[in-house]
Amino acid sequence: MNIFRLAGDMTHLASVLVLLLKIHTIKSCAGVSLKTQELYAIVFATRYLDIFTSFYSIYNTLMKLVFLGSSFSIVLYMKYHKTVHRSYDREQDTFRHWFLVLPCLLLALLIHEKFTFLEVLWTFSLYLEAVAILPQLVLLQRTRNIDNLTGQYVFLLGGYRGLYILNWIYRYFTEPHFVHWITWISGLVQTLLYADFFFYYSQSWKNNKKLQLPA
Amino acid sequence: EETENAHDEL
Repeated sequence: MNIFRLAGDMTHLASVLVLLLKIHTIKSCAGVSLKTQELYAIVFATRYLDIFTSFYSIYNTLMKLVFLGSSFSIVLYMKYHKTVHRSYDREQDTFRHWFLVLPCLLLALLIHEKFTFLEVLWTFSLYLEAVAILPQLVLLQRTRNIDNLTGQYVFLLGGYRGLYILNWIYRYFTEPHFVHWITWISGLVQTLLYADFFFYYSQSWKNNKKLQLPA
Repeated sequence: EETENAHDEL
């Protein structure tokens, strides 16, 4: 494990904690896209099936359990917790997210490293993760008042992907057989989707103003 | 030899 990956994982963990803090402590999910959260739950459920088949490290297994548990509990909170559910921006969160699932599945069936059940699902999870943030970005654009926690959540999530790219560059040069085009391209696409958000986030930070995305 | 897979990542 290199420093970029550890930093990436920790940033990812921090993003989840920020979101849980908002939902659990403030009992609000205003500005948070349930569609994106549902997609992440599917992403982790399909990617981490290898919990049952292979063991890498205690760290690896623990983190997988944390991401699985947190993504499903966030979805359940938003759907079924009375107070949290009331703060959900249902009218604004209208992205047709299920339309992302089928193309990702088809793409995974066509383009993968190995044609096995677990490998195709794993590839599907990479493609889906790349686009899972879209409903959240659309919702942010429609939300007039983006609160700090929601902004930080998206910023940390984007930061995690950026750090993973550095990790892949590092691994490419230090591990002789580490070449994974599918992972890299979907990771790059995912990071690029944040470019616009990062720009406005840094502007608001620099000018010490509230974050607002142009319509 | 086999390519090291990326499954050790999260």
